[in-house]
Amino acid sequence: NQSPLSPGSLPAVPPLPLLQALQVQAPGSRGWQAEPASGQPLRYMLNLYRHAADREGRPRHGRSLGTNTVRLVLASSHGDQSWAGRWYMQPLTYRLEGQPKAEHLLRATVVYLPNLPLARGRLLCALELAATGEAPGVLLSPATRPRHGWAEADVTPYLALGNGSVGSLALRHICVRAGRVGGHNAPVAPSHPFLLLYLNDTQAGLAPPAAEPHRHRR
Amino acid sequence: DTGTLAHDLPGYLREQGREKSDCSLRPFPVSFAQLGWDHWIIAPHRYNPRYCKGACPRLLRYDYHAPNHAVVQSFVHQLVDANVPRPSCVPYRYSPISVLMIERDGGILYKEYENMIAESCTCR
Repeated sequence: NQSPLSPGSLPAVPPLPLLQALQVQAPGSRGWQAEPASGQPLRYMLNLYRHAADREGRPRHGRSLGTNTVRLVLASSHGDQSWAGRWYMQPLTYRLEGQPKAEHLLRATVVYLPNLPLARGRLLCALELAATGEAPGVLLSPATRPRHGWAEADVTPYLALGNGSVGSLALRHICVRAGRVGGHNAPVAPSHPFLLLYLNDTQAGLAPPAAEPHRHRR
Repeated sequence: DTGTLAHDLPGYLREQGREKSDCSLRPFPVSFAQLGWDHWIIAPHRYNPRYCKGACPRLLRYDYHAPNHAVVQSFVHQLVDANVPRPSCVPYRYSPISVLMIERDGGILYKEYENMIAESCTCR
């Protein structure tokens, strides 16, 4: 039962990212929230990991994600799910404050299920950038063909991390039940879409993101 | 001595050969549970950082990537002053590993850390 490294036990010099991660991330350190992601977000990241690295964790040549850091962000608040007949709408907010300064955003996508088979019929879903006082809502179209049923919509233009101008991203998850309507109770709500941040962590000790010429940039 | 060595270097090297106790790369697979990190590291399940162990031979062959300084230090240890230690057997090249971990706020993070697996050894 190793006690997590207490900050005091580490050298005063800026610790290596791995030690820093240990210091910050290890359970028992300050601010550790209990509920880690599970279910579909976890399965998605495990698939992404297996695609990028072998069983011993060695990055697979030619399979690079094009960067050394990918962060999955869960929606921090889901407004009340509201069904109106066949329609379902849910506001989602992703908090982005406190991103480490050394992590520079390369790309950001929201991952969701555009087409969910139900016991009767199916659920067709889309994402919309929530309207604000200054700008109307924007329907987000998937940037890539769905893979294993998941679609990725690119939201990079709406996040200007780094200069801290964006503290959160507000979306609306909209679905409609297609096909014959089943019983009277509303079907299970679809899983919450999650945000993927593809970041280049510029700290020493992090593998350069596919910097070597022989690695193909996606 | 030096003259003899230099004169008969090829024979000396053949005779030297690679002793079992020579500086070489050895495995030591470890689980993140043994390191107490399994609470937050999801993958990989297996991690073999490997290590370098063994004596640096008296005459450093080219395959040790030893710098000239190590060759000189080895001669000094043998011919001048045994208090100057032989060169040490340390890793020479490394490779990165990718890690999947849980973040404090419940998110999931994929990171590639460099210099996490020793790939070869050298005498320095």
